[in-house]
Amino acid sequence: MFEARLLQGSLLKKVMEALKELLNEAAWDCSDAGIQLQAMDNSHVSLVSLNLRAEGFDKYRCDRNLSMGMNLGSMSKILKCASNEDIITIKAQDNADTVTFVFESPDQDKVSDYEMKLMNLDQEHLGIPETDYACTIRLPSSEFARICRDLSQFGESMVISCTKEGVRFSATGDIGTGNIKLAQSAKVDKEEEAVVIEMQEPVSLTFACRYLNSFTKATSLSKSVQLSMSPEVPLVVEYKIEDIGHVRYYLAPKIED
Amino acid sequence: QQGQRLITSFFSKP
Repeated sequence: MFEARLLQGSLLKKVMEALKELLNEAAWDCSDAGIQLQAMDNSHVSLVSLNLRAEGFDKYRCDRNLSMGMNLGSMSKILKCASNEDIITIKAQDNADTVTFVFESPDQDKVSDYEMKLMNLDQEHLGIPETDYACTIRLPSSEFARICRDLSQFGESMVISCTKEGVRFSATGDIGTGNIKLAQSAKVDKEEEAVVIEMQEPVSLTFACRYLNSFTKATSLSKSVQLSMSPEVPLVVEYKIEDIGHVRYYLAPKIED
Repeated sequence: QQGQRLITSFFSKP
């Protein structure tokens, strides 16, 4: 059987919020190493990769590798029934066709369980090549969410340009043009407030704002976000999930017009 | 969308 108990149930609620705008359904692949999920959005322009390590769970048991196909809309409805303080347990019998979510209140005076049907998803996983990125930019996740929200008003595409001076986000459209320049933080007193840029070579790529805005639904997971870029390869937007794992979004660039 | 490339043109199917 499979059983994973997470003391900080709010993390799973936030993971749900981070996935459900982009994906309708996905397979949760469980092994003794932990839980992994990889899926493309319907338009095959972006890919989401989630990893939750077994060590991050209060209790984790996976007798046999298991792939649970889930409708994320339904799963989101169930997880909305959990309070932020609840302990969440995911359980399933081997080759089961349902999964059960158990929510325990901190003082155990309320225990809920929800059983959901599983789906047969023939999700083939894509191979993601290891890449030594030309530029990586770490910045406050709230800052990145703000930039995506503000600039997407100006156009459907955003140009992200990284040079040794800093990183510039630009968008242009009918109403005009917006540019936001972030300089590398001088002093890094509060780690998560810093803007840290590692640049091997300058890169400038164009991306569709609507996907970037979907990615920022993961903002509540981590105070900082890391963008990785190389010429002519997908952008990576990564949010760490406490000490248990990460969610990574890959976005194909647009052809520079 | 015009000019939008697909993720599948970068990552290989197994």
